[in-house]
Amino acid sequence: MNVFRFAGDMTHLFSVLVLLLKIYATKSCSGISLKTQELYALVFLTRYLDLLTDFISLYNTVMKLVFISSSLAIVWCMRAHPVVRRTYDKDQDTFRHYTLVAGSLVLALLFHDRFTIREVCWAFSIYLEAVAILPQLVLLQRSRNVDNLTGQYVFFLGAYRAFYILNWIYRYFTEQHFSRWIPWIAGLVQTGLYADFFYYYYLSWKNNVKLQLPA
Amino acid sequence: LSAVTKHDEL
Repeated sequence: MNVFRFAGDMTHLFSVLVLLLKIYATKSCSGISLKTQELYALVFLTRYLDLLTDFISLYNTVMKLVFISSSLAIVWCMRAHPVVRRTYDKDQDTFRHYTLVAGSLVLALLFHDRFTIREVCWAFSIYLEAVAILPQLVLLQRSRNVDNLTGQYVFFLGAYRAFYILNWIYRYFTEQHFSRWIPWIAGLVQTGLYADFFYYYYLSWKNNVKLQLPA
Repeated sequence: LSAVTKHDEL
């Protein structure tokens, strides 16, 4: 475990905590895309299939449980919680996220390390995670003013994969035959998708104005 | 690389 990997995991965990705080504290999920949350739940469920079979470390197992349970809890909250569900911008969150699932599945069937259930699911989860933020970014562009917690949530979510890329670079130079081209490419695409968000997030921070993404 | 060490990341 290197410092970049740990920083990435902590940033990812923090983004989940910020989202939970926003929903719990404001009892509202306005500005949050349910579709992105559903995609993340699918990402974790298909990536952590080895949760019950391979024990790598307590940290690894605990973090997997945290990510799976928090993503499912958020989806449940947005769908079924009597108060929160009414604040969901249903008519704004219209991204056809099934196309993202289908596309990732096709990619995983074409490009994987080994043609086994686990490896295809793992590749699927990597590809899906790269594009899972799209419904959320589209929703941000549509919702006029983005509240701070939502902006911070997306910011930390984007930053975590950037730390992972540094982690892969570090591992590439410190470990033999460490070649992970699937997460490499998907991670670059994923972080790239946040590029314009990071730019407008930086502007809103520098000019001390409300975050607003151009339509 | 064994499967486990390959999937040691989150």
